[in-house]
Amino acid sequence: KTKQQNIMSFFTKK
Amino acid sequence: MFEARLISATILKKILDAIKDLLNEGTFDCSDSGIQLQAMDNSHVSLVSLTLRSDGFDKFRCDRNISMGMNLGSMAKILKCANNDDTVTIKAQDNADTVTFMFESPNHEKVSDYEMKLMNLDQEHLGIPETDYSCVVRMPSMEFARICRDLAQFSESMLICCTKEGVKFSASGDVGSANVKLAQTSSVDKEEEAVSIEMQEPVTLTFACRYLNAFTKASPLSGQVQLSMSADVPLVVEYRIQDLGHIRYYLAPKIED
Repeated sequence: KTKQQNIMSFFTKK
Repeated sequence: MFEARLISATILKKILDAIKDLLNEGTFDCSDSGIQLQAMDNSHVSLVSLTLRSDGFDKFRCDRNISMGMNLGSMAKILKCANNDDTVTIKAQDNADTVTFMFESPNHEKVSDYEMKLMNLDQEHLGIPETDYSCVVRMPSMEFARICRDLAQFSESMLICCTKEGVKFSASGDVGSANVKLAQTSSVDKEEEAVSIEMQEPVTLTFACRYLNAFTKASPLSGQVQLSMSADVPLVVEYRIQDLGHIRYYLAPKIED
């Protein structure tokens, strides 16, 4: 079973 | 005053086709260097980043930076009204709440303009760090589209495994399993048909087929696609738009639960 990660956890908010 | 003209409406239609399945709306940030759009899909799993350089336009004028929030469904309706060989001009006044798309036939005998209301979108801009990727694969965009379509039949997720021998796409589910291996091409007639792999370290990552398939809607923009991968970071799927810019899709990997 795999879990989808969120893209925001990889990039910083500007 | 903002004004940007492209000789052929086709390119704009293709760009819109490449983003409208993922995004309902987007902000086009215009400056004298060109047009940029950065937006996440509704589920915040992927990020679309579009760059169109001002020097790629037939005419480009941007006196003051403006951000134009557009409903992409409405924009698609308007672009449907353009013929592929029409010239398209996008125009907006400074601080305007509308944008105008003007289409001109090649013989200039038919001119149409469509005004669209702009939206105030509260979109977060994300900083994307420069990354040295462990594996960079370049391959024909139609081949990638075909593999994504085929493997999506077997599972929601696809494994991409890249080694110096080649790149392998795998999916397994109730029906069974599927594996597609591509080796680096030794010689090709056309550069577009080449498969090339630059590998520092082998990488295996899992991604949702639904998003990969959405990205392949950009295939008509470029003969080649570039996949950049490193362990535990988003995949970058890049389509270059000749003489104009690029569209990059970032996709967060899936991990073992």
